[in-house]
Amino acid sequence: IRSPLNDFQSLTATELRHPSYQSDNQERLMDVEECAQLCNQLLDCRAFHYIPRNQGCQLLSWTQHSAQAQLQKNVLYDLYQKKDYVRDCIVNNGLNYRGTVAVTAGGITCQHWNHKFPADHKYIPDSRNGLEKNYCRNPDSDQQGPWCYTTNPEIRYQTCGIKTCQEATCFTCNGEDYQGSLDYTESGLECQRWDLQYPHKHPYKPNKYPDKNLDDNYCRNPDNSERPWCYTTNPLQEREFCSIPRCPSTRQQQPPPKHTTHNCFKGKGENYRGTANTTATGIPCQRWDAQTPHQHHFLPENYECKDLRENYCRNPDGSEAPWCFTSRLGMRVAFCFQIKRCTDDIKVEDCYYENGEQYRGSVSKTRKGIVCQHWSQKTPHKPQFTPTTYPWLEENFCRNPDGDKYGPWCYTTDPGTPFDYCALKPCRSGPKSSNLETSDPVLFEECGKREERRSRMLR
Amino acid sequence: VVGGRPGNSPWTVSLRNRQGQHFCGGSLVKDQWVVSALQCFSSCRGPLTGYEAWLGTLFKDPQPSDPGLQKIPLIQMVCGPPGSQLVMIKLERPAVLNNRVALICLPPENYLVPGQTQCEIAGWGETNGTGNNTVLNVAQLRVIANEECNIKHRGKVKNNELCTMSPMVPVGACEGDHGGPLACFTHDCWVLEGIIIPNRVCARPGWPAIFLRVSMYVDWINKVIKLS
Repeated sequence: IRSPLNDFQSLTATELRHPSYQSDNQERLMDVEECAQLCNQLLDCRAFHYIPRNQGCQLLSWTQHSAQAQLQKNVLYDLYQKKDYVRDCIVNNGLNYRGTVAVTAGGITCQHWNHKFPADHKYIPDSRNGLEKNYCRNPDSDQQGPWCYTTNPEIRYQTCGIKTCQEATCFTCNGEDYQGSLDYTESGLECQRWDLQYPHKHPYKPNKYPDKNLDDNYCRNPDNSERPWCYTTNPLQEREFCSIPRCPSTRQQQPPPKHTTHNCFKGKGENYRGTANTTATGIPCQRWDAQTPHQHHFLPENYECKDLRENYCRNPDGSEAPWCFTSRLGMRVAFCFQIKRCTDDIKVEDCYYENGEQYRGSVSKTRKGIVCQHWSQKTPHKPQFTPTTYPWLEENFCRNPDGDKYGPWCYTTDPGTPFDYCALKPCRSGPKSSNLETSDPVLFEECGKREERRSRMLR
Repeated sequence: VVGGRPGNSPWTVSLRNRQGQHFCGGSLVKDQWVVSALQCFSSCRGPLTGYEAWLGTLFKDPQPSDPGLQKIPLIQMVCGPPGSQLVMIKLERPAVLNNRVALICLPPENYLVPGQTQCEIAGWGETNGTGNNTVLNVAQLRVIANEECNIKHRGKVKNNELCTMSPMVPVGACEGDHGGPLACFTHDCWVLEGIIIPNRVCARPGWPAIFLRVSMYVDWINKVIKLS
């Protein structure tokens, strides 16, 4: 059930260059888990490249912390490095720690393991015990974790004070931002990698949630639970919370006042702190500290930074807008769509008459503040109106070459926004509204038809 | 949909968040374009990774084996003209049109739906106990003139909105139906005349429901399709 990939930390679209690396490095044909298994079996393998396109596996004897190694973006490669070499925290007593800390807890530089001075000792570095350079190690399973002989003749050895992955990073609020390297649950079960679908099938695929840092098999909180958790490698236990300490004074993690809104909401409304307390259709909200009529886990004390006061609409879980549990038994949750969205339109500095076909000003920003694309340029959007055919299309100034009734517009420099209306207002009244009319019969093609189901034919 | 019945609306699209949960409706106006309500989205440029349109199913939680189900990722969102509350969403690939997935017609620009026209709303939203919450429900509503609507709504209804008559029993759109269609049968075809937007109360008897009037934005819709 346990994947050999669990021993690795991955970096997608990344290549690890090294002077001893040759691009024709032997490439073996196998799947990524076989490659991980092979690397695990070889003591001198510290990382591997996986080339998904041709299922290629390249074993590497260095990591990003090795001298002269360099990470490079390369869409063809995924890089997997053994956790023991790249994590800056330890598991248990750090017996397998292979990191590069070389200073003791007291700030003294470590003595090289292959030196016998100032401290003489019995250890002989080899690839099995991992004694390398002057890095902190734990060859004798010391309960205090990795240590080293020091370069101070007065102090023979000292612990390096490397924290366990459990203690190394605390979490604030409900741990949505936790990015630590803990990979087991509070009952000690190893976590399932987020990029695998076994033993538990789940929706949290890292490419679907690029903002949730779903790295490897580390504890995370992609669904805004009370604290970080993970799917486990035990088929009988789907998921479990991780035991991570809460950082002190989480109240400081409240959004700064300038980001909070009260009469409208921005984005998904996670910083809305107003007092709307009904759903969009007027149903009163249930208090967050109540468990009736709906039971829930959004207890105000577990979500301090989300301000779950009274029965106010809030968005503690990254939903599409502020919401609440409703006071109606048959309706568990509902959005508070009646709260207005804060306008993100920028300040307008010019105006146009009629529909702006005659506008010849030099405003070159859209209502959302995106810079306009030059009419003569072909990227990011291929224009259908160019200065060749419409000579009054100057530079990237807002114009209305197609008589759009909503005013001057432009192609935008944002690849995701083909065109948008400009930061302009009508000079007198609003845009001339068209008269509605009952039109003559129209012919529709290839639309609006469906299989009508005749009830008399039903059984 | 309150006061509706399980029905067939092959242009009605279920918009799903990254957890696969339904959050709003939409209407398929072109094989790669859906029209919905701006309220359903956090911003005009919000990341859409993981968001999908589900088409071709009558069920709110269809099985993966549902024969007609098409799940298509959303790749682009274009916000409507100022004050429109409209949004267009581009699908990553064209939907396959068949007897479960079909396009709805767009009205002529500025077309005025005559009063008394029989129309229908469709959605997977709340039924408030009036029906089956797990399937697509459809309810019939009759259009009324804005002047008539404004008597009750005290002049609040604008030109770019349209109203339907309020039956004395609760019938209308509710939570989860927003963004979905008000489709009217005209010239032998179903035409998208309105978009469901939040009203203060679900299907309030005696109060006309307000929709976004699509005919005001048909040129814009066609321009988005043409320029994207």
